[in-house]
Amino acid sequence: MSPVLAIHGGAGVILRASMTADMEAAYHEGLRTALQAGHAVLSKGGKALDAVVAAVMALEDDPLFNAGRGAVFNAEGRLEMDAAIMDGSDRRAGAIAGLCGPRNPILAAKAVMEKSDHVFFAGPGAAAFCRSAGLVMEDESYFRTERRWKSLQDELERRRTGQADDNDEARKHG
Amino acid sequence: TVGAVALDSAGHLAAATSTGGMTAKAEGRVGDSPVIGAGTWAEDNTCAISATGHGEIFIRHAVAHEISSRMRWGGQSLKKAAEGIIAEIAPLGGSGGLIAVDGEGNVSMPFNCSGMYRGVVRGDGSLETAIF
Repeated sequence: MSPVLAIHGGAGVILRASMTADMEAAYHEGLRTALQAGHAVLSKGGKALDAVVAAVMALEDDPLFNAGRGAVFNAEGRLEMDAAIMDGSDRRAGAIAGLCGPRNPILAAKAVMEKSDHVFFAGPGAAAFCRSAGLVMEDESYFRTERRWKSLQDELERRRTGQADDNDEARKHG
Repeated sequence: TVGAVALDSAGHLAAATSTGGMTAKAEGRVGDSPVIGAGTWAEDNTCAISATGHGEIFIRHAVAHEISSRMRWGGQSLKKAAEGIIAEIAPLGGSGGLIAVDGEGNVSMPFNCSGMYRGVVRGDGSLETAIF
């Protein structure tokens, strides 16, 4: 069986039309880094589960992408993270939502899957579980980027002033 | 939202999805796609899925699990099942897309909106990346 890995990387409100050549090159490099991280696992006969974790961690560590270090802000100006993972070999699954803290949210989801009898933890309970599982936790400042903060301010300003939504579909999802 | 799906040399599938959510989302909203069955699913012999999109629609349509169901019960290919559900939810407000791999190593990456970033690496190490 020849292994294969695919990835997607959301970049929030960075629109294709406003992307410079340098930014585009950086995004491609970020995607390649994630692919190489996953391929490094698969090429040694490693598990698909470990490969997807390696690839997602690389994307979470890159502030260009809106997960983990590049997490976006909610309307209250606070960062929240969600992550989920599933192993097709035995239908084990884990997920976390509505917390800020784990340096790599996908490791939190994996810990729920592997170290608890449950599938989904949310909010303060999820954060407590992450700490008890020994995950590396970070302050909110680790995840904050000025670009994400500006995106929030722009969106809140649009709402305050009643400007019409431009209906760009890239804005509609994280 | 970021995510990955993979098939390993033993024939096993896995999926992972991680997000910060939508900018300025309501506090406490879990509406983006890392929900098991909606945006994340893996089941050997059918497919592994990771989605990004308007999460409420993905949840209501159990999009990731729906692809697996269409393959198991409808005998559909990965491509037909994945492209079919993404096309069906588009007029309902379900903007977004997904990445998918099946148990034979076929890959499908349909989307119905802009702002999509994709990549795939095959067993020989060949890489492809794309931005739309």
